[in-house]
Amino acid sequence: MKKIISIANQKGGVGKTTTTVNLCTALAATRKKTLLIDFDPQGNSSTSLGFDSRKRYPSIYELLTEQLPLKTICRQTLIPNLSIVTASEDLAGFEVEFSQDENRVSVLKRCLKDLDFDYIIIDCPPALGLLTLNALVASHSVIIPLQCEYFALEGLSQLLQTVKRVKKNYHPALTVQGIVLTMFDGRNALNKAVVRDVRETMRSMVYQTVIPRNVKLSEAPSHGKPALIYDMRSVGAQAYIRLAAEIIRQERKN
Amino acid sequence: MKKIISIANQKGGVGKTTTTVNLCTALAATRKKTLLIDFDPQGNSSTSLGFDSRKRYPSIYELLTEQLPLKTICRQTLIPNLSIVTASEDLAGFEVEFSQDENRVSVLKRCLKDLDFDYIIIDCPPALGLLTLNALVASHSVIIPLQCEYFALEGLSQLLQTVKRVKKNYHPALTVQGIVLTMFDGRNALNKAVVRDVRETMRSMVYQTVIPRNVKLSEAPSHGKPALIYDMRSVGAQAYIRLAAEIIRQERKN
Ligand SMILES: Nc1ncnc2c1ncn2[C@@H]1O[C@H](COP(=O)(O)OP(=O)(O)OP(=O)(O)O)[C@@H](O)[C@H]1O
Ligand SMILES: Nc1ncnc2c1ncn2[C@@H]1O[C@H](COP(=O)(O)OP(=O)(O)OP(=O)(O)O)[C@@H](O)[C@H]1O
Ligand SMILES: [Mg+2]
Ligand SMILES: [Mg+2]
Repeated sequence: MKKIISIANQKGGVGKTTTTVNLCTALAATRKKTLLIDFDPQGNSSTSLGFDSRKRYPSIYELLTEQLPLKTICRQTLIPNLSIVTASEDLAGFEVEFSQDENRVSVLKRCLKDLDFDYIIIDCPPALGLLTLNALVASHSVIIPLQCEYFALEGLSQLLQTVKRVKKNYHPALTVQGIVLTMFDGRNALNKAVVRDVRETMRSMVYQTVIPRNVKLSEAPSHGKPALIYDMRSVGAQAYIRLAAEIIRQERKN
Repeated sequence: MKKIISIANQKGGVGKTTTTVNLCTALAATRKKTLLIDFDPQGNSSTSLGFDSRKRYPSIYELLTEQLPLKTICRQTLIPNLSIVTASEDLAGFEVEFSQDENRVSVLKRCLKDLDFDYIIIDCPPALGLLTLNALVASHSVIIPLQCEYFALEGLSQLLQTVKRVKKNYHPALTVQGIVLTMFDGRNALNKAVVRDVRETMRSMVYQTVIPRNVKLSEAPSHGKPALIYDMRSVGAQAYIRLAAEIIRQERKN
């Protein structure tokens, strides 16, 4: 059973990459064969797993433009059960290059046929453009990282409307897997107010696990490792392990 | 003398909007006639100045598609000497809609002719797509907010390459006005290391003023006011006043 999940939010800096990398690592640690697709031209997920800007070729761009098959592009990471398809700067040209293509929203979907993974997780860029649209059309569901700040709350309704539009026009089976609250600081009154607000309005769509603000999560990428490997006992890493457990329980129920 | 400055960085959540809104307010307070252009479909600058999603029409989209003149779209804010052109969600369609237009990179530039402001400041979305390209081509210079984190540092070289490419292909007079370090927490070793690193490599391009992490800066938008009005005495607001003074001094020298 292959599950494809997009990690998306057009608001910038809310923890999409941090969630993608640590969730993938936690899933791989429970022996689920996991593939991370870095779908952001910034390539932050690639960097987080040790593939800095010199080691990105071949990347997702060669797959989308049908130059190379997935088998050649997909790479093993240092973490057992976790493979990655890296992103390069070429990906930034995707929107203009494919804007006239009739099937411009399902380019990624076509590339993900016949794959043998338990989970495929897609890290999206901070926009609702053609890249994120492709990711949503290719996915069974979407996980929304939500920073506990005012702008992030404002952007949530825009994102949920986009998901509804994709369901209606392109992909009726798309669901919202859940909303994960990130960068939470218990001393910050605004953060607490946003958490209360989101739990009240979105109820069971919100994961119980809240990801705390934790410096180990932001230090790990400079060592080319996920926080789960860089500092397993940190509060940040432990929160992502609990989140992965919540998602796996959710999958069993479905 | 009219100066047009873009506030740009493809990395998300680094303080582009917070810098745009508070810098504009500080410039207006020194009696400089200032226009803020919200060029991000999220519309966070519009929200920060009291124009929530129900009050955005007419917006920059009607200007770019030549439906209405700037005089009709430009609005006075609650702050003397500060006007705004709001952004709406329609702007998200700009990239695909103008992708085949020969002059697709200078659509905004054509709209900003014959304006009577001392400063025009453009808040850019978190991407290096057609919107940011238009902003850079329309501007005299660019200010780069840089979060004191690892990913932000990695993205800086990509952004400086894009600025170089715009200078070479479209707009030779474009300059980097400066780099402003944001969300700095003196207790965080990574933040301190990034500040040291950036000052060493980028030297005089980096402003002396460093914007501290300050909860008042993130609370102000929920009140529809800039931090300079919401809490003038906060360390965040005071840092933006110092930054504005540094920029005005820089302008006098040129
Ligand atoms: N819980 C956390 N605690 C502390 N720092 C965090 C946390 N989560 C993420 N960060 C840091 O905050 C910054 C933004 O996070 P991240 O890059 O994961 O967000 P993003 O949504 O992927 O950003 P973008 O919109 O640019 O893709 C990064 O520097 C990251 O290291
Ligand atoms: N110095 C600061 N101290 C504390 N919070 C801040 C500071 N600067 C910005 N913030 C908050 O951090 C978040 C990101 O800042 P902001 O939205 O200005 O970044 P941005 O670069 O414009 O994001 P985007 O890439 O989505 O456009 C916001 O919730 C904002 O309120
Ligand atoms: Mg990211
Ligand atoms: Mg912004």
